[in-house]
Amino acid sequence: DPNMKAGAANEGVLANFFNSLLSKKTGSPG
Amino acid sequence: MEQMDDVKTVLVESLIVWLQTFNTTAPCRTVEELTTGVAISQALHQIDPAWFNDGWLSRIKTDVEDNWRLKMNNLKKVLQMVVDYYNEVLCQEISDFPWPDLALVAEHSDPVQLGRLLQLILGCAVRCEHKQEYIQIIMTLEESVQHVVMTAIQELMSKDTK
Repeated sequence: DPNMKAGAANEGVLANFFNSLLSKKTGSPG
Repeated sequence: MEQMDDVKTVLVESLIVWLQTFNTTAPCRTVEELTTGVAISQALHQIDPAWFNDGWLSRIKTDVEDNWRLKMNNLKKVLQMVVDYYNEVLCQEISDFPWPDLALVAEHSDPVQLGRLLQLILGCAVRCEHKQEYIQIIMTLEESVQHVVMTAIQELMSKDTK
C-alpha cells in the first residue's frame, strides 16, 4: 500500500530529526 | 481564501497543541487566550525556572482581560526575556528571524505573529538544559503536529549559521 509506505517514511523522517536533536549538545548552535 | 487561512494558521494551531503539554494554569486553548502572554510565561518558567524566574513571572499581569495595552506589556516582557535567553544562555544569534509584531498580537490576536512568538518559545524548549524531556513529549504528539514543529525548529536553526 503506497499510503502506508509514505506514512512509514514520514515517521522515519520525524524520528530521525528528533533523535538527532536529542543527541545535540545542549546550548550548542544548530 | 480558506486555503490561504489554513496556511496562515497551521503553525500557530500546531504550536498551541504543543504548548498545551505544559499544562499551564492559565488557559491555553485559543489564539485569543494566548495573547495575554500569561500561559506563555508559565511555560517559559517550566522550561528554565532559573532564567524565567519567580521574580520575572510575578511581573506578568494575570488580570489583563481585554486590555490590549496590558497584554502588550506582558508580551514585551516575554519577548525581551526570550531574546536575552537566546543571546546569553543558548548563545544563538536570532536577529535574522522575523520578529513577532506584538502590537498585532495584543490588539488583533494575529495568528501569524503569535505563531512567530510561539516558534521562539519552542526554540527555547528544544535547546534548554532539559531539552530531552521536551523533545520526547513532542515525539508523542500527532504526526501532523510533529511535522509542523520540525519545520519550525528547522527554520529557527537555519537562522543560526553565524
